[in-house]
Amino acid sequence: NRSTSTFDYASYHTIDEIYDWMDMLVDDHPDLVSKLQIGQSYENRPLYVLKFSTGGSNRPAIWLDTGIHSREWITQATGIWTANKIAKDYGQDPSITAILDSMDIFFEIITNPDGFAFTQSSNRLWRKTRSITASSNCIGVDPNRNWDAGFGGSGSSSNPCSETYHGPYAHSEREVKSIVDFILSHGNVKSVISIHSYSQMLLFPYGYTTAPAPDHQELNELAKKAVSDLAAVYGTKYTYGSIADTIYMAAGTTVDWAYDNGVKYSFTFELRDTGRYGFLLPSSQIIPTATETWTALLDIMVHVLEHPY
Amino acid sequence: EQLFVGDQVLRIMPSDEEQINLLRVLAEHAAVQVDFWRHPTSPGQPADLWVPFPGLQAVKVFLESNNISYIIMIEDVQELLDEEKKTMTKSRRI
Repeated sequence: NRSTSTFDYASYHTIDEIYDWMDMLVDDHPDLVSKLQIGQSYENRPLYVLKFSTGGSNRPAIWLDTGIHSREWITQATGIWTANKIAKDYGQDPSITAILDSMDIFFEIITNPDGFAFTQSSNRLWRKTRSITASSNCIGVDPNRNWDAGFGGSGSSSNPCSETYHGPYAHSEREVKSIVDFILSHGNVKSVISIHSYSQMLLFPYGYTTAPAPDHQELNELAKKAVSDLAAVYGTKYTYGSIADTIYMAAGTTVDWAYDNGVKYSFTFELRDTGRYGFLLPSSQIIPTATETWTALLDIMVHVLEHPY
Repeated sequence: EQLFVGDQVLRIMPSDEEQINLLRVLAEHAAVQVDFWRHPTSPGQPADLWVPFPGLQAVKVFLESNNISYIIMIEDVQELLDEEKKTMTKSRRI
């Protein structure tokens, strides 16, 4: 009898297995979890979001997404483990119970389904979406350079063949536009957390400018605590800071758009880097990576709960 | 299905801004398409570069002639992908 308790969280899965698992999660937790479709990808795959809610209407919400860069499989796998953790721990763990008693969580696990399917059928190292650019025979846009936040600025490329191609215009990618429309129409999203791999970093706005975000101090303190708790689990040392300070200028990113659209607690995780596999982390590291990430994620979500705005 | 036989990922340790700029030039002008899995950011921070097999010698000559230190992080990308696929198949069977 298939269920989320027999699912193998320590393995990578196909897109169809993950879609099936989503329905199992909803079946196993009918009073907490539901599945929404917020749009369709370029190749018309459904864009599914899991909604964790204990009721109310338009409660303040937390948005989580994994897999926006399709080849970073450890993020989708971490997403599956984390969603199951949220569902299992509600009513058991005081923190997630307190969060879900007054907030909703929206979780998009396969944020770039066309790219993900392509990594499983044709090119394991595919990163971008699969949209066609009229003026080029190169395919795909970097979905984390396509947001209307300094769109087209430094750290993104106007070359359609580049892995950081920003696309013909902001929100040109249906996968991005669907999230934009969802968050703007919801109107009460208080945190956006986008999970990427790899380099062990917890980043926050801005990437498109070196100017500090108005909430820099608070975001920096929260990131410092989160990465400290994450390190306590397996000793995985993260760096943290604004995108521009910590790595490089990167225009058109998810969290910069969210922050500029009123979402204060916007973070990007770059998951574990063992120095041996890059983003091709072996499946044996899925659960340890997800477990340590959960600690930091919970710190951020509790902070969001305790600091309404 | 695209194969990556003999492709490698080099972990490069730029020691100063000049070397970081050289890496950016390399990425722009390499004879074969290379891809930073981890972009060069600041001296002392690693940059990981995927290099297809045909371009490996030229890239390594470029790095060595500019005294940019590197290690081979992934010896053969395809071997790693084959291992990943084998693990997936095995767990699905279980």
